[in-house]
Amino acid sequence: KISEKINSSFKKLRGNAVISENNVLDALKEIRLSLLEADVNYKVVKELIDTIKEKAIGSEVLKSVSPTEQFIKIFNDELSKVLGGSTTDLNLKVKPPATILIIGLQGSGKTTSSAKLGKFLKEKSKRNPSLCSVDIYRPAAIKQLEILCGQAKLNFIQNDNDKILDICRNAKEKAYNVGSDTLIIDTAGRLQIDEEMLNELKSIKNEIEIHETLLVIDSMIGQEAINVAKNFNDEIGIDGLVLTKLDGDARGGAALSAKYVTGKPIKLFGSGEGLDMLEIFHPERMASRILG
Amino acid sequence: LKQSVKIDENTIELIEEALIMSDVSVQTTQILIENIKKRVKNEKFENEATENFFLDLISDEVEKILKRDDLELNLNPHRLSVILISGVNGSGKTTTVGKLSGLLRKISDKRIMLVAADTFRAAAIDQLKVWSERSNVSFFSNDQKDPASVVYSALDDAIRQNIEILIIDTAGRLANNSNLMSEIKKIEDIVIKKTNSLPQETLLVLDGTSGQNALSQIEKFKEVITLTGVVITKLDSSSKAGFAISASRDFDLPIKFIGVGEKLEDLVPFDPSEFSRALFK
Ligand SMILES: Nc1nc2c(ncn2[C@@H]2O[C@H](COP(=O)(O)OP(=O)(O)OP(=O)(O)O)[C@@H](O)[C@H]2O)c(=O)[nH]1
Ligand SMILES: Nc1nc2c(ncn2[C@@H]2O[C@H](COP(=O)(O)OP(=O)(O)OP(=O)(O)O)[C@@H](O)[C@H]2O)c(=O)[nH]1
Ligand SMILES: [Mg+2]
Ligand SMILES: [Mg+2]
Repeated sequence: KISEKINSSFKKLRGNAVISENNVLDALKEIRLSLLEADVNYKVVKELIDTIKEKAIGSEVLKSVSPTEQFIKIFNDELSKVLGGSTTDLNLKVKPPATILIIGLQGSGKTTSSAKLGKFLKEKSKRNPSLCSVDIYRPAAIKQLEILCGQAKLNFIQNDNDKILDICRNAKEKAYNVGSDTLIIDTAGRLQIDEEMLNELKSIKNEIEIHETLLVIDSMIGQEAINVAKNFNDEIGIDGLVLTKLDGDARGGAALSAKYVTGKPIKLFGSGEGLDMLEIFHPERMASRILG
Repeated sequence: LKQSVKIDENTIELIEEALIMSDVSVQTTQILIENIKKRVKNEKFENEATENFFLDLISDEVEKILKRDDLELNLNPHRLSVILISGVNGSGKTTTVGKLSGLLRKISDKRIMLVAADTFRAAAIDQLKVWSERSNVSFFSNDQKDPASVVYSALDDAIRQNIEILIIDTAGRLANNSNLMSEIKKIEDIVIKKTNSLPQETLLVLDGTSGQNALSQIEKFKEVITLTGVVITKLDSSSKAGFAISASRDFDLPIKFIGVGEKLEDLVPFDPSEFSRALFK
C-alpha cells in the first residue's frame, strides 16, 4: 500500500513543523511510481505531481495526523478533484426521445452498458427507454443487445434494414410512437484512429439529434487511454465517460488520464456483468484505488 | 580514438517516457535502462547519443527477450489436439478462436471443431457459430449451463467424428473472480480426464490495449491453469502492448499470435523482430 511505502520516507519528518521539499522528495517518488503502475498516463503523472507537490510543500504538519497520512490525504483530495467536480447527470431534459449514443473501443463494454443504462434509467429515474443497435458488423451483436433487453424487460427496436442512419431514424420514430422518453443507441466498437469509423459516428451526430454521447472505457486500458479519450472527444464530441469492469483488480488510472485530457465527467461505472451493476461514479473512492 | 557515448539525465527521461508510454512496466523499464547504462559504460559507441539510438539498442534487447524456440503452436500429429482459450471479458477470445480456426483450416487439412463453452453471455454461442461458418469448420454447442459439461460432451462428439483439432472458446472472466477462476480450472480438468493429457495449448488472450493489469491476469490465470502461451489482440490499435516484455521475461510465456483486426485473416504468428521495432515508433 502506498501509505506503507511513504511512511518510511516520512520517518524523518517527525518533529518538523512544516513539510519541506527534501522531506517529500522520496515520498513523491513513491507516489509517481504508484500512479504509473496504476496506468495513469506518463505526462499526466508529471503534471499532477508538479501541481500537487506545490500544495504539499509548505503545508503545516498537523498535530492530529501523521505526516504520511496528511501527505496522502493531500494527494487523495487533489486526485478526487481531478476525477470529480462536475455533474454526473445525463442531458435528458429534452424533447423526447432523449437520445444517448454509446461509443468506445472494441470490447470495452458498450452493449452490456447500454442495456444496464436502460435498466438504470427505468428503475432509478422512472424513465421509459427504448434501445437499438447500429453494430451491423460484429457477429450476433444486435442479437446480444436484444437478449439483454429481454432480460431487463426493456423495449428493443429491431432494425428494418442495415443502413446506419435509417436504423437511427427508424428507432427515433418507433421510440416516440411507443411513448419512450429515451432512446439508447449501441454502436460497434472502433479504434479512435479509424477515420472511416469516426466518420460513421460523425454522420450519426450530423443527421440524428443526439443529446448525450457517452464514451465507454475499459478500466484496464493502458497509456493510450489519453489518446483514445482525446481523439473521440475532439473528433466526435463526448458528454461523459463510463468506466467498466471495475469489479476487476485493475487500478484504473485510465480514468484519471481520460478525465484530465477531456475535462468531461466520469458519470457511471460498471461493477460486474449483471444488468444491475451500473453505478454512479465516486471520485474519492476511485482516487484511493488509483493511488494504491 | 572512439569517443565513448554518454547518456545524460534528459535522455534517460526521454527513454523512460517512451518505454512507459508503450505500456512497458515500471520495473522492466528500470531494468532496460540500467542495461543501457552498463553498455554505455563498457562499450565504445561511435554514434550520436540521441534518444533514438538508445531506443534502437533497447529494441534489440527486447527482441532477444521475445525470441524463443517455442513460439510455434504445439499440435499432436497423431491424435486429437485440444486448444483451450481463456482471458478476461472483451479481450478478443471468440474472435481469436474464429480467426485461429480459419488459419489452421488454410494451412492444414485437419478436421477442426469449435466448442462454444461460453454458456453465460448473451449471444456468445451465436457469435462463435457465425465464425465457424466463416472458417468452414465444425461447431459444437448444447443446452448445458455448466461449461465443463459442454466440453465433456464436445470431447465425446469430437472423438466420434475423428476431429483432429478442438478449439474451446470460454466465457470472459476477471482474474480476481475466484468462482470463475475455479470454473476454468474445472474445464481444464475435464480435458485431462477425457484425453489423459493437458490441452496441447492453453492460451491466454490479452487485450493489446491493456496496461499493467495484463501482468496480473497472467499471474492469476497461471495459478489455476497451465498456460502454454499468450495471444495479444488489437495490435492494430495505437497501443504498443509493452507488457509483452514482462510476459516473456517474468512469466516465461511465449507470445504465439497477435490480432491485428476484426476480420478472419487478422491473426498472424508473433514476430519478435517486428514487434520490438514497432514498440517505439
Ligand atoms: N466483469 C465485468 N464484465 C463486464 C462489465 N461490462 C461489460 N462486461 C463484459 O465485458 C465483455 C464485453 O462487453 P460488451 O458489452 O460485449 O462490449 P462491447 O463494447 O459492446 O464490445 P464490441 O461491441 O465488440 O465493441 C462481456 O463479456 C461483458 O459481459 C463490467 O462492468 N464488469
Ligand atoms: N481492432 C481489433 N478488434 C478486435 C481484435 N480482436 C477482437 N476484436 C474485437 O474485440 C471485440 C471483442 O471481441 P470478442 O471476440 O467478442 O471478445 P471476447 O473475449 O470473446 O469477449 P467475451 O466473450 O465477452 O469475454 C469485438 O468487437 C472484436 O471484433 C483485434 O485484433 N483488433
Ligand atoms: Mg457491442
Ligand atoms: Mg467471447
